[in-house]
Amino acid sequence: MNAFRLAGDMTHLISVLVLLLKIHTIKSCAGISLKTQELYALVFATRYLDIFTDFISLYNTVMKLIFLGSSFSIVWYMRRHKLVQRSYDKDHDTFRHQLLVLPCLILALLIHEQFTFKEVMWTFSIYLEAVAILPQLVLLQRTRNIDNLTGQYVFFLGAYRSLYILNWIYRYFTEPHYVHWITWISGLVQTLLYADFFYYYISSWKNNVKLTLPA
Amino acid sequence: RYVYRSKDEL
Repeated sequence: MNAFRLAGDMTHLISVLVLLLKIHTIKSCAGISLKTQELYALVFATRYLDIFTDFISLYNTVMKLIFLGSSFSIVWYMRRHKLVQRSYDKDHDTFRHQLLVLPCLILALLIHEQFTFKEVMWTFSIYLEAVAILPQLVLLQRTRNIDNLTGQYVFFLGAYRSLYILNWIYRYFTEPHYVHWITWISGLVQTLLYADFFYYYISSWKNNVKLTLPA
Repeated sequence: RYVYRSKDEL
């Protein structure tokens, strides 16, 4: 494992911990899109089908359990926990995420590395993760004052995949036959979707002003 | 045992 990959996983872990911290301690999910959280739970559920069949390393298994556990518990908090629900902005979190699931499933059935159930599900999770942030970005455009934890959550979530891109470049040049177009293109699309958020987030941080996204 | 390497990422 190279430094970019480890940095990417740690950044992803931080984003999840920031969100869990926000929801678990201050019992608030203000500015957080339940749709994106549900999409991420689906991403992990379809990507880690091999968690009990293919053992890669303890690290790999532990991280998979953390991502599965955190994503499902965040969805549970936002759907079931009375106190957390009060801060959920239902009226603005209206992105029809079904419109994302079906095209990703169809695309996975058309373009994949092997036509097996696990491989198609894994490919579906790669495509779905690329677009899973859209409901969250749309909600941020509609949210007047974005609190720091929400901004940090989205920032780290976007940063992790860009670190993975560096990891893929590194592995491409150091490992023979390491070519995975599906992951690379999806990861690039995913990162590009954050481009404008990164711009506004970094400029709000530099000018020391509140983060607001133009509608 | 040959580990199915290409799925070693998260």
